[in-house]
Amino acid sequence: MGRQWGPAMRAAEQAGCVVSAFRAGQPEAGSWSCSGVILSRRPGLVLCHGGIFTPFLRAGSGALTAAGAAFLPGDSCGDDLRLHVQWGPTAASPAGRAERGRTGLCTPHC
Amino acid sequence: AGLEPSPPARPRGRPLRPPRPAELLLLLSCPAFRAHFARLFGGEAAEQWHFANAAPDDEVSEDEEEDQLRALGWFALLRVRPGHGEEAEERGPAVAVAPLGAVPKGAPLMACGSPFGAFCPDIFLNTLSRGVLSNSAGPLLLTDARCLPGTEGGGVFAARPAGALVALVAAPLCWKAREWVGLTLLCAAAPLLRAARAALGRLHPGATALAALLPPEMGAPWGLPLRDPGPPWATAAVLVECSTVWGSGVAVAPRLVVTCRHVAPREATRVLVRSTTPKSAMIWGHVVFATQETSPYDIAVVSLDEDLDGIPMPVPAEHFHEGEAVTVVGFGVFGQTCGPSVTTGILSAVVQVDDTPVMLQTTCAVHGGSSGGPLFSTGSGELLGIVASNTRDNNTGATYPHLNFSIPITVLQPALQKYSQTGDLGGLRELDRATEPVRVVWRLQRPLAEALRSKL
Repeated sequence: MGRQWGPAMRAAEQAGCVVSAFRAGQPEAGSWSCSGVILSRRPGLVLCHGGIFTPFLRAGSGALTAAGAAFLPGDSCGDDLRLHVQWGPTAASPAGRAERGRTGLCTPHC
Repeated sequence: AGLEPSPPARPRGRPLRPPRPAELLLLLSCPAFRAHFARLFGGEAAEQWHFANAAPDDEVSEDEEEDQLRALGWFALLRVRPGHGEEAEERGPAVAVAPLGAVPKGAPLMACGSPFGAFCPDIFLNTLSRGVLSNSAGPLLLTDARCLPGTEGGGVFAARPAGALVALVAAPLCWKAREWVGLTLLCAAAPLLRAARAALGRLHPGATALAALLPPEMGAPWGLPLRDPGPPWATAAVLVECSTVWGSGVAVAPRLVVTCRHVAPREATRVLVRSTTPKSAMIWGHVVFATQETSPYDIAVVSLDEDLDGIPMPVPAEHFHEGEAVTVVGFGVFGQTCGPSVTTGILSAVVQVDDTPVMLQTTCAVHGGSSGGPLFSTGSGELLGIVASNTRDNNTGATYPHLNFSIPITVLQPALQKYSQTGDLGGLRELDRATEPVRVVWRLQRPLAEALRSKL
């Protein structure tokens, strides 16, 4: 990867995360997940895709196409919505520094 | 994801943080994105487009696809609940956000997402993919960086301004008329965050305070030129309309445009040529030469009534290097509803007959409407060839946009130069007399007489 990509790779590594949505007490019902971007760490603000929330909308997916709707408050989704955000070690964290240069990559057989 | 569990996943060497609980602050969309989406992908051709996470032939219920379409331009702002004792190490620079329009068409981008979402994050978290900004319509952006289902919401970053967040993935895959387009649909980050600030301001007072913590757009203090003009060849393609047929072309002289025969097939036919940059212009012209149907070289030459101003005239290449980075510019997919698209790849093959290049192949995504458009060397900016077609398997009907064929400019340049200087069409007429080995190549046949016919 060329030198020009260094800042972009660092930014991506620090900001990338994965978001999971599921129903409280119903893990067997499955979860919905997508990628996301950590906008800030204190407080932790994350922007992700809205598609994973469609099954949780109280008014159904039609709420997304309601005339003029530019945003919907968080309580548009049911109370049983639970969210998890997962990310890798940041460059600023001790864990991230400790792992730098380690060759632990693997390629599972197809 | 319905993926088969593979052998136990092993960490990538970087321990992941355990998942942290979060709360949904709001769902938001960018109105301008939705408007441009409706213009580009709606209307009469709406049924041709599919953005589902599955291929068009896979079983996806209509309700499911409708839900996905409704949610396509929607994003969510979450707040992660703080963990105990972790705050000290959770500091990090805030994301830098590129203003809308700061990244020019053709500029390199890097997408970062987790294919298949939360499936196997040890393996898939923050997978990178490189491409360029292929096209834009307001905050609706397209990139040829390859993205997979689950990368929706992933960030797309720029090399310049360095590491700036440009956009988020709205739809990683799209199909038109059941053909995989090979472009990823993005929503620009800056207007999305502006919408988030406005929305938070209309919620409870606590949410208003959060609005001030959203990362601002990069401004002049960062000391970077925000209006990068981009590579000059990104503006080199023109739209060629001949009756009801349209395609792409490239101006090789102020009044001379090269396109494909199947775009402008008959000599003396009137043709309308449109350029979009630096300013929109429409100029009439006529076809002065088109190869015969029997010629393997699918070429037409258009003489314009007026000069095309402001378009850089390309420098023709004299040599080709397999493996070199290349760029295709053309009006594929969107035609005149959007400016030309830029896609990148490598020169995957240079087919020669008697040590003379007669066909170029690339890995760039090439779509219907790109025919006649220019193929450039990304490094030198030289014009390598004219795009003639992508690939279709006639047995299955499948189209492969990432395998495409161009006519080397070295085949055309002497004749074009002669015509430009003298008006003599003799050199161009020679293209109708290509040798049988060249015809065999363009029929995708093996050179041996007893070879099996290609299915393509």
